[in-house]
Amino acid sequence: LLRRGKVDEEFFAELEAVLLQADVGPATTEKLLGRLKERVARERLVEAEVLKEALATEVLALFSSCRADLDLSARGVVYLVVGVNGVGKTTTAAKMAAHMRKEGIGVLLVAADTFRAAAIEQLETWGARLGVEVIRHGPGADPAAVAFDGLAAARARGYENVIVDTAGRLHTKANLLEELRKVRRVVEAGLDGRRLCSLLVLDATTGQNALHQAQVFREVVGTGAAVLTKLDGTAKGGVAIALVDRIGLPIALVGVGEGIEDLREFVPEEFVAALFG
Amino acid sequence: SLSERLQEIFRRLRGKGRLSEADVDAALREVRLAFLEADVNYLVVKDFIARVRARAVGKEILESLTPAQQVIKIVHEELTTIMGRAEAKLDRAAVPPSTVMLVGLQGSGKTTTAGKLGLYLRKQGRGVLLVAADLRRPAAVKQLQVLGEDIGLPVYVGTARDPVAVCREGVAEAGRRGLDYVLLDTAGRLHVDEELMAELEEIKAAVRPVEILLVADAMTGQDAVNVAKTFHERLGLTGAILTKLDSDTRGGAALSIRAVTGAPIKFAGVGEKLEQFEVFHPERIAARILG
Ligand SMILES: Nc1nc2c(ncn2[C@@H]2O[C@H](COP(=O)(O)OP(=O)(O)OP(=O)(O)O)[C@@H](O)[C@H]2O)c(=O)[nH]1
Ligand SMILES: Nc1nc2c(ncn2[C@@H]2O[C@H](COP(=O)(O)OP(=O)(O)OP(=O)(O)O)[C@@H](O)[C@H]2O)c(=O)[nH]1
Ligand SMILES: [Mg+2]
Ligand SMILES: [Mg+2]
Repeated sequence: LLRRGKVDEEFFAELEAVLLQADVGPATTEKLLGRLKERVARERLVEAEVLKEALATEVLALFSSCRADLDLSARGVVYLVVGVNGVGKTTTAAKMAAHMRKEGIGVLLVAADTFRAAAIEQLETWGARLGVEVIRHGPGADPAAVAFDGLAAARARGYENVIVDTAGRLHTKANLLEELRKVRRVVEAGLDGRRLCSLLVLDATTGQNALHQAQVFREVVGTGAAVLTKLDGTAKGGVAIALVDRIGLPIALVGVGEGIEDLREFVPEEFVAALFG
Repeated sequence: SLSERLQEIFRRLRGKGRLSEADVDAALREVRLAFLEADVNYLVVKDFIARVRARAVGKEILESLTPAQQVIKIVHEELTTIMGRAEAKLDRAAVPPSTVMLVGLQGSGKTTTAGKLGLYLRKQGRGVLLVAADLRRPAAVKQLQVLGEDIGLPVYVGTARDPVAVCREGVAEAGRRGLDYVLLDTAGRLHVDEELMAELEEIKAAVRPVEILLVADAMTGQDAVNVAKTFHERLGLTGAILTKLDSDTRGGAALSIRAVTGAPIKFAGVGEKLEQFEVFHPERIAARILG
């Protein structure tokens, strides 16, 4: 793809195909191609390779206009991990805890998904594998109560970081969003000098619905950054570009597998290279 | 909505008298935009628009008093042709039990769907055994056991370390108990994971399922085509189940999956509870895609 030498309407159609098939979405795709055409006219670009490079820089410009400055090695942070069902919250919470453990940071996991079958056991299994303590109640308990106990335990036992794993919930369910608001309030009240970082976990295979998810979760829990998971598949995760362009939500981390090491910092250059690669 | 946008386009064009092919193309650009926003795959959309155009660039649109309605009608008919009619029948084996394999990407809803389908069949008076064949994900077996307890269905938990053996044993167990259906809950996997796709082929060869159902998340974007195509090529899908349709996703993945595999989407997951499961209605997804 994109190997032709000259620049013509068909070339732009091919660029459009690459962006659309990457889930960048029609609106952001149109904006990017519009900017590219302006540059072609202004800078008199004629070489296909030069144009591709120009498009890449346009995308990188978008990413640098909205950066996440998340440092997983930071101490004194409470992470609230949220998102819709099945995106990889629990696995990501475990990966984050593993990273902190390796850095010698005292980290506590909180199993605040009290709804889904065996959700608590799932996080506990990870905790046991990592040698990380997991605060939990029984299934059906009030998630806010678990969060409260989690933050209290962190204070009592001197844990630097806390990672609160929550139940998957659709952004269209008002009662579940209300439950999440309550969990956040409880967490905020128990920070004890730590900083709160709400992370939205998004699945790279998700299409334009990711934008709706981001909009709602930000309103409800003030998610400041996202984790884009399952980038080890064939989905390109182009919604990351639309998220920066239309919602102003940056990607901080990417999930690239089911293993405990498969969590990386989001690097725009790598992302763009994979997009056009 | 698409029909409102088309009305607007044709209202603006009306003033110039007779419509031209170029005018129809303007309308088709609007249809294309709606489909892409609805997550229908780029190539599926391209194909679809070509089909609609072939029908629309004819007397019926160019001389119609209601061109917007005519375009919508053609779009609707073409959608219905591709999506087919509601088809929730599960095949039955010549000799019970009938084996159903649930496959798909990580987190798409397979384990929950195994419970839902089991409950659905039990309500129809069938005897069902659930088989916990995901030996990989932490507490996956426990998850299916909890669901089984909730709905009063037996769950087979093997002692073997290998999913192929567990499936074989589970099917044998269902046979011993004289049950009608045995549902295999497999581990989520990438369609590009050679080893894990080969594992599914091994399970298929070992238990000869009458149904191999792709469990896919209704929020899936462009990648739906790659996933469906690969699972279909490797295993021969007999159908699909679309989950999380209780979200506000437009569900274009449904059209993509159907278009590239020809497999019917048999059921829809419409919530987290095991009762939230229904026969898939193609006309409803058409309405969602058209917005
Ligand atoms: N390939 C791949 N799989 C992943 C990744 N992250 C998570 N998964 C898998 O996705 C599936 C769902 O992960 P979970 O961590 O249970 O997701 P969740 O968001 O906590 O799910 P709910 O709590 O049910 O809403 C599991 O099979 C994980 O192993 C990733 O980066 N790549
Ligand atoms: N809202 C909603 N959630 C659903 C639906 N179906 C499944 N879920 C949820 O989606 C999440 C993932 O479901 P699982 O059944 O664990 O998915 P899975 O495919 O078995 O995951 P892996 O085994 O890790 O590949 C859970 O939180 C389920 O409750 C649905 O129709 N609607
Ligand atoms: Mg979870
Ligand atoms: Mg499962």
